[in-house]
Amino acid sequence: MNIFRLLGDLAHLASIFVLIHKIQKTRSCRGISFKTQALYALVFVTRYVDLLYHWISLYNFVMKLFFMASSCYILYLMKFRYRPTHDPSIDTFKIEYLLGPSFFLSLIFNYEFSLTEIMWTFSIYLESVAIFPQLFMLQRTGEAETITTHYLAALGIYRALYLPNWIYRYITQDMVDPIAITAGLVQTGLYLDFFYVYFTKVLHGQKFELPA
Amino acid sequence: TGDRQGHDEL
Repeated sequence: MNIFRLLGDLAHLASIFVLIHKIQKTRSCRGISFKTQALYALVFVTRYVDLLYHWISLYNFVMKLFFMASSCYILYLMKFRYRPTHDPSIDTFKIEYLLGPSFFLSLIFNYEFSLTEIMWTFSIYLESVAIFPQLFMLQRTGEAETITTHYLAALGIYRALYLPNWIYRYITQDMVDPIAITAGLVQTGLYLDFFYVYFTKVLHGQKFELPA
Repeated sequence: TGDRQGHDEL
């Protein structure tokens, strides 16, 4: 564990708390892509099956449980509790385009051709693109509530912080995880446009609006 | 990739 990974994980935790807070405070999941949230739930479930047979640390165990439980809770909030506030007609990204390639890539580029290893690899590839439906929705509506942008920023910062973590681990432990690094670069890259607007506008008190 | 002690990152 190093400071970058710890801060990254805390940013990830923060993003989830911000999202739940947004839904409960506004009593609405307007502006949130159900598809992206469902993909994250799938990411956590497929990645964390090792909970059942591989002990790493208490920290690791608790965080994994939290991410699985909170992602399912968010799906519950969106699908049942605040269902009327979710508008599927603007959440139209075809997730088959993300699920299919992630699955086939995980069959080809993996560390070991075993069920759990392929599930892990699939989850890494899928996570890197799972934000697409959310960004697509943002693009369509052209604007977002400020609190939603804080959620996205925390999520992007989490991924960005994993990059110095890998550099640090390469230097200090000689550890390289090419699959995670490649996917992490892609995932962080997807946030660059968003970060630009967030840091230049939202943090200066302006509304998140994309140029027409 | 041989010496993976499981995936320790989240």
